[in-house]
Order: sequence, then structure tokens, then C-alpha cells
Amino acid sequence: RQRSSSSFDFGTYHTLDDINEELDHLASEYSFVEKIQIGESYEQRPLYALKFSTGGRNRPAIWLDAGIHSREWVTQASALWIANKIASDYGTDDSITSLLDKMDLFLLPVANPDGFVYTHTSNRMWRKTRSKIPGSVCVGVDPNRNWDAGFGGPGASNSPCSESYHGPSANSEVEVKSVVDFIKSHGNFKAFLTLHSYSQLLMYPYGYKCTRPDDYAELESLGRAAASSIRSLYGTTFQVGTICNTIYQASGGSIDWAYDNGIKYSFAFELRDTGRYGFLLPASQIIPAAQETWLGLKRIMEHVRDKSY
Amino acid sequence: LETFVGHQVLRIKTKNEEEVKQLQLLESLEHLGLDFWINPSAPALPVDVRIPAASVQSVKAFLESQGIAYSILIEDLQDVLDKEKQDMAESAQ
Repeated sequence: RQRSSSSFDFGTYHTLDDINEELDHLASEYSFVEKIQIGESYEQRPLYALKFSTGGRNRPAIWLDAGIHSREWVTQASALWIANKIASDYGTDDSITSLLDKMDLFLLPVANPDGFVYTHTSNRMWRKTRSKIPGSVCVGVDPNRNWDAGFGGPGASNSPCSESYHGPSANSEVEVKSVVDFIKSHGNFKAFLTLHSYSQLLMYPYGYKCTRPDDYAELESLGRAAASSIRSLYGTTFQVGTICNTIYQASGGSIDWAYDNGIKYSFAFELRDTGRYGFLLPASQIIPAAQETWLGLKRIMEHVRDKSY
Repeated sequence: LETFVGHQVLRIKTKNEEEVKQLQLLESLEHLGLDFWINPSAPALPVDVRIPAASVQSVKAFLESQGIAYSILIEDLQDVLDKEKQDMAESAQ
């Protein structure tokens, strides 16, 4: 079926099938964009990422994911807008062009597809994976407490019924393990960026402990610069700091794992959401949220591009 | 299909470490079915929590008995969900 490039509405929420179709469309429209599968979810849905690469072998790369907490719908929607922005601006925008001429970018727009489908069909407030826990009537693990970074420590629950259940073991969730395996096998990631949404924060490690990372000064300064870029568009204020100082101690998180595995530029974004609507950010705010987030991401990506390590 | 009729989201403002500790105790009471959107961590940070309809009275009673300040962020979560569904349907049309 022929589709025009303008048929997808980035300003509304979509089902997983619609999102996957749009990934196909982006990959067919732009020669440097490829849809790759990095694994399968617990319920055997493919984990699709977009690879943006203009050539070269195993170039240094940036990782970007969204939707690991499935109910945070504005993140999956923003990731799609951002994917389209990157693809369409390559060759015309100097910043994106120079970035992709030097580095690859991998974007996973729906990191928790089972949870995402569940939010569409059964429970709009579902946050976790959908894996079955032996011996428990409760389902699912908080995939952002399941990484091998202070696993099982403070700020994660050992109760399968809790919204922040850490799971039976680190990487027990196939959605987490797939990303871990992919990043380890690639071996040349320089940045790990993850999109969440609630209460406007931009955080860097650590969350499993309340000590500063070795690169504290650089991450703090870069985080502030990114927050300033975000604010420049619509005035949205982001608070910047370590996870532990900014929000609360939380173990088993993805950016702590990335940082401890040598990926210096590891940041988690909590996109705009005052709480007035909970995780139900009105669709009219998708594009503004994506636009301002993109400015923050771009600021970080430019730094990563220019400060090779 | 799970519904959220009568579920409220409260924003709780703590004054000191003692109140934070009391909220952390509340967090551990699994039978209440609370869903913390921002967990209790430090007095300066607000706590947002979704409370199932059946637990709303007891949580509010607990907060009031301890003198912990709160406000209602979302009166009825299902109303917001219904509005979202309607907006999506209109948008799809």
C-alpha cells in the first residue's frame, strides 16, 4: 500500500501496529535509516529499533530509547516525532548532518511493547512488563529496576505486586536483556539516553547510590545546558541532577548500568507533565513536548560528537 | 478492562523527615494498592500517589491524623481517561 510521507499524524497517540508501520515507512523513505530487530518481548513481540547510519563500520554510537514504562505515552510519541525530525533534517540541518556523518544513532521507540499494548487494551495505567512471576498472582516487573546496577537495592521493591518490583534477578526481563546484549555486542556506544515522562527532570547517575559519579562536573554542566535549551522554546523548566538527589534513590536503573559499563554520557529525561493529567498528557502537547525535548537531546548529542573519548 | 472509577491522585507535601518516613511506611502497606508516581524521598519533594477508590478514605484519614498536608491532583482518574479516549476518537476521525 502506497503511503504518502505526510499521512502519519505525529500529534496523536497511536497503537503499536501503527507505530511499527511508521518505522517501516521511515526506513523506506530514507536510505540511511534502517529498521532492525534487537530482540523479542516476553509475549514475543519484536523489539524494533531504527538505526541511523550514513556509513562506516562500527562507528561510535548514541543510544536513545522511549517507553520502557509503558503508560508514559508521550515518550513513544515523542520518539517518533524525533525520528522523523532527524531523518528529514539530515542534509539540511548542519548539526544533525555533522552528527550523523561522524556517529550512528539507534532509537528504540517502544522499549516495552507488551506493556504498551496492555495500556491500549486493558489497563491504561500499566507501567511494568507482562512477564509471569512464579508463585505470585501478580504480573510484571518494573523494567527500570531490572538492570544490573545495584540490583535489588534501595528504591526497588521485592514484592511482585508492587509497581516498582525489581524482578527475580538482574536482566530477568527479556526486554532489558535484549538492550544489554545489543549494547555490549556493539561495543562502541558513547551515550545512553532514555525518555520517561513525569515532572520535568533531567537526570544522570547515580540512582542506586547517593554519591556523585566521577564525571559529575561535566554531566552537571551538560545537563544544565540541555535544560536551558529545553526551556528556550516554551519555557518548560527541567530540574537537573543525579537521580538520587533529584528524585529518590532507585536501584537497577538503565542509566546507572550504562554509566558503570563505560558509557559516560548517560541521561534520563522526564518529559513535561505537571501531574495535572497524570500520565495522560493531552495529545495537543505531544509535538511541543517532542520539540523541546529534541533541543535538549541535540545539545547533549552535539557535546558527545565533539568530545570523543 | 480495568477501570479507575473513583481512583484519586493526591499530591502530598511533607514538612520534615518524620513525615517522609510515615509516607514510606504507607508505601509498604500492600493491601492499599497504592501506585506512587513520585515516591517519598525528601521533605522538599512532593509525593504523588494514585489511590484506588476503596483505599481513598483510609489514606486520607491517615494523612489527616498525622497532620500531613495534601491536595487532590486528579479527582477521578476515570473521568480523565474517558476524556482522553474521546479526544483520541475525535482525532482519529
